[in-house]
Amino acid sequence: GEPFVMKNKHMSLKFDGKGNWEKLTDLHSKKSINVTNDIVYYNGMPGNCSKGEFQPSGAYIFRPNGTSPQKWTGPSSAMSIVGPLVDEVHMEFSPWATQVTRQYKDEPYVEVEWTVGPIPVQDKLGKEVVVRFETGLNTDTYFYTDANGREILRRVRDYRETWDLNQTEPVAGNYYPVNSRIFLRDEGTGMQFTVMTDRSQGGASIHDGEVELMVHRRLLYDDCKGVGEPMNETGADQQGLIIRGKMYLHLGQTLDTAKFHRDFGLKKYMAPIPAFSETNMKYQEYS
Amino acid sequence: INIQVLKEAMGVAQHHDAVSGTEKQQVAYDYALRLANGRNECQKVMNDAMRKLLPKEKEGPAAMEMKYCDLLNISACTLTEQNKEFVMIVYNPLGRTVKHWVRLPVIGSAYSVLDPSGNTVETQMVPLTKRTTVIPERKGHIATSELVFQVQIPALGFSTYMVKMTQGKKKLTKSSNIRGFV
Repeated sequence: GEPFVMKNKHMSLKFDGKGNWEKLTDLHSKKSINVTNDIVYYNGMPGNCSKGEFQPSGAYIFRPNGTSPQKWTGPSSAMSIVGPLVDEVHMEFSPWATQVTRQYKDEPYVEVEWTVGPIPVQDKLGKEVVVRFETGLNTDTYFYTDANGREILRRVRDYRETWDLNQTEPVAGNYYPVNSRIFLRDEGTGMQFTVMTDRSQGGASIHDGEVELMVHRRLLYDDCKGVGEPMNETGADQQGLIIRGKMYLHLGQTLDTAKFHRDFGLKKYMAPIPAFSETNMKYQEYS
Repeated sequence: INIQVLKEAMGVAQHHDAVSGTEKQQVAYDYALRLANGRNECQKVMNDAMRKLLPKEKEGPAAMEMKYCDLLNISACTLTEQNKEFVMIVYNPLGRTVKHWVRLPVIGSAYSVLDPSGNTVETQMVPLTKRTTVIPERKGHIATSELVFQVQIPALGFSTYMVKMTQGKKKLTKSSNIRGFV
């Protein structure tokens, strides 16, 4: 029931007594932002496109049914673990959506390990699950993605640079490819909130100061784009897949942040490879 | 010749946008099989290369076969779970020294870890989350905690760490429930 602070020499993250994120601070500039985090989901649009009905959400098409995601009321349980090398907060948003927030000693990022699935579909609704961060940054409709895996591109909500957009899909129409990073900038405070991913995902900033990344989908209708079956992988036990991945968050000053994400992105892309072997030798014998 | 298997699997996968869900399920299984076969072949190549770097067989460790744990992300690794002593070799594909956090699934309550110079490495035990233990792909794996420590690896090289279960007191960490499940 007490507030909890996860902190190293670079960043601190404050949790409220219920396990919700509250405030993220860059300890170099001493600047803080309000931040919340949760796992939410959109119900996929149903429809039978082969009979000329609505375009359903499917493998090629992301089309949520509605503009607001479904959410739980916050983590139903949370547990903190404090140690000399790593601090963790284990959060459970629902029985099938959980997360570990983690901070290693001396590392300039906060790690989020999400585990989602099996997505329940007994209610006959397909679901598309996103991890969401809401910050107090004033972003004025702008956000940035690495899009093609090379240069960073500035995205503007409900806007295209080269034609007049008639936005008919307020959520899906603002989703962009994220190969390794998406970030928000507040020109007024000079702060940047960066999310690095461990895989290519879809990402968006549907509201100013917000970032969301899609992590898992389970859908019940074919989208008529050629696959011929719904994207509904059940896995070996026929219950649906459980997917796990990581995101790495950094808060810093815009002028300094590229130094972090360029270097860190390379480290994650070419991560060390461990291999193991049995032994009963002593160190002296082995060496 | 051996790495050609993965090169071809990747070629097929990238050409067809595999692993994105835009294929029939049977085809997705085939893509996964091709990638897994390619990965296995590459691990054999890594093993051969490692043997050349290690001392000659009669002198010791070169006879050891290195095993790769592809399911470390869900805390599953038969070798670290079933052995009280093991060696970990970490290869760094980058052209500069890196530090890297390792999390090894284990069943013991305390371990000692020695770095390449024989110095003791600081470690921490972290219990697995309840969710981790019910992931179907972990069936048969028995780890209850992860052994966490940091390794340092030279550019385009490898570091060797020796891990041994000890009788020491459980070196776990302070944990507390923020709010009970309702």
